[in-house]
Amino acid sequence: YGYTLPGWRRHNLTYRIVNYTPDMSRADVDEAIRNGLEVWSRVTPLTFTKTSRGIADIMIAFRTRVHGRCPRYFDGPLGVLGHAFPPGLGLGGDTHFDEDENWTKDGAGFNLFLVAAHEFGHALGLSHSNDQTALMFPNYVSLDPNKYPLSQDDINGIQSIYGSLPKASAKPKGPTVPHACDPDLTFDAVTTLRREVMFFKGRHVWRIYYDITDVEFELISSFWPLLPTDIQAAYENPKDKILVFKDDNFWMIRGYAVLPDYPKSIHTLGFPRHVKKIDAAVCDHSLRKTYFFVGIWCWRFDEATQTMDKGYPRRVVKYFPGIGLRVDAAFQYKGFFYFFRGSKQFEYDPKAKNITRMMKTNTWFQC
Amino acid sequence: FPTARKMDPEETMHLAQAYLNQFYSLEIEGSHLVQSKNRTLIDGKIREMQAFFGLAVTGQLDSNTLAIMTTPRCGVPDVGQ
Repeated sequence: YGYTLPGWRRHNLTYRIVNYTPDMSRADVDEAIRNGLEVWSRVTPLTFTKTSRGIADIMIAFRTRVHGRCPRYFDGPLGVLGHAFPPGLGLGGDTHFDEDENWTKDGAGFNLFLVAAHEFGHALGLSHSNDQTALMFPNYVSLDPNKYPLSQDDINGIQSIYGSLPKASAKPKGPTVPHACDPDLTFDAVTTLRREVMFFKGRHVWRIYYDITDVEFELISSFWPLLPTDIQAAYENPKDKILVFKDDNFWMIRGYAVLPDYPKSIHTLGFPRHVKKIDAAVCDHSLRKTYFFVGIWCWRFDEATQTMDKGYPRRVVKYFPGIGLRVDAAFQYKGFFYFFRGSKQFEYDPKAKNITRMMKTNTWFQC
Repeated sequence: FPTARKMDPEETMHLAQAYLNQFYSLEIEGSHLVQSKNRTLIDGKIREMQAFFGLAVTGQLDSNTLAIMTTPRCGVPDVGQ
């Protein structure tokens, strides 16, 4: 990696999208730019705030050929895709994309998110890297835009200028990487996703597939850079989407893409204001009803009408006898519910309304 | 940049010089040199670019070097911003 010092002196930076490419919807451009900046804020103390008027630290524009006071020029389709200037006043931090290119979100053409993330590396003080796996490599490489694009080389480079995350939000004390066969393993959330089951913990996720035994262990950000860490609940709804919850927000994901316009407030689902977070969620696909666990209470949501059922919340200990007062995580598999509390797991038959097995949380990992 | 269609040597050299001007500050460093010295400078810049991209450092415009020069990329110079 290479960098120019001193970088931005302030860590709370502003950006403004001066104009939009006609190749994509405004919302998709906004999302690509926001995600391109988020790639860097995730590994530094930097924060980015969007402004819509006046001068921002990072002025973003789509331009062609010779443009305004910019000392560099564009060259028509292909060739040069964009450029940006290192931190500083005036032109410093400004980022230009060549409007003669075909900009795209996930199809043919050049992925705006990937090019923007690269150019923002320059706007923050990085120069090109000769590491071919680095985002700051000069040539365009069409990576999977759903995977987190920074290599260790990029992270080392940007942290040479700004340091890593502030201590306050650095990883919690103790082991930073959870171990699948830790006998005291607990989960933040569990959900099915088509033919997979995903077990969330901190910054990581384990994935298993219904019909094969091996377990994959990844960073959540490698699939969904936009999702926060330490999520609190997740479930798969009957429309092939998963909903992920943290505090009073939730994100909706289809496949490996976080849908635009999320996060939304959990209160849009019908929770009263006093509910501040969800502990666990599971959808009974046979009834198309979703159970939300909030402390000692359980709410039921009708997926067809998208409304909370009347007569809820009910006390967990009465509605699901035997699983105790609270639930950390839950999912449905082959008609059974699996409830997780601490390092225990309960297999529950919703038809017989009783527990059929008690196990350790990590029985799914072939320990 | 022209696509990968067959280019004649003069065109190839023209493309390479435009690339080296833009990303390896050839023009800035070479503007005052006489022709013979300029040729040496161009070879040196080709070597510099080949080393950056992990290519065989020959100073010659071989096909791998041209392939890199015609790949869509960022407009920020690789050396000496």
